[in-house]
Amino acid sequence: MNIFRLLGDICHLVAIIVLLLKIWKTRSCAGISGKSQILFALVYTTRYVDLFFTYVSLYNSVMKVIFLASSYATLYLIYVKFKATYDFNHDTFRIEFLLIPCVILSLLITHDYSPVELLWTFSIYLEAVAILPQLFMVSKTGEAETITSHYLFALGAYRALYIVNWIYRYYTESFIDGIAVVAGIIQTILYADFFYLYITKVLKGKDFKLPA
Amino acid sequence: LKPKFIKDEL
Repeated sequence: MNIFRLLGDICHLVAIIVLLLKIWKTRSCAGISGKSQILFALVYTTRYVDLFFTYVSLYNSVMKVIFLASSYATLYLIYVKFKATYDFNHDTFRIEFLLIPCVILSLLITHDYSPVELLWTFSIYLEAVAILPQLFMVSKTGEAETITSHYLFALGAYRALYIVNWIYRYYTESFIDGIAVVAGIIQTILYADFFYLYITKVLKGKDFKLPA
Repeated sequence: LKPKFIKDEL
């Protein structure tokens, strides 16, 4: 464990908690893409299948449980409890256009063809694009609630910090996982224009609005 | 392809 990965995991946890609290407190999931949340739940489910038979550390197991539980709780809030506030008119990204390429790519480029490894590789590729429905929804509505922009910033920052963690591990442990690094860089790049808008607008107290 | 290694990252 290193400080970059710890900060990354904390950002990730903050993002998930912020989203849960936003929906719970405002009793509304307006502006939130349920499709992205479905993809995230799928990412954690396929990545953490080893939760029950590979023990890495207490921290690792606890965080996996938290990520799994919170992602399904978020789905419950969106599609069951506050279903009436779900903005399905704007959450229209075709996630099959993400799922199918990820399945194909994980069969073409993977470290190993064991089921657990294939699921892990699929989850890495899927996580890289899981935010697209949410970013697409924000671009369609042209704006996002400030709390939603904080959620997106924390979520983007988590994988950016993981890139620093991989650089650190490369030089200190000569550890490198090309699949995770390439997918992580793509994932972070997808947030780039959002980061720019967030820093130039939200941090100056303005609303998060895309330039018309 | 690379040898397997323990996935210690989240």
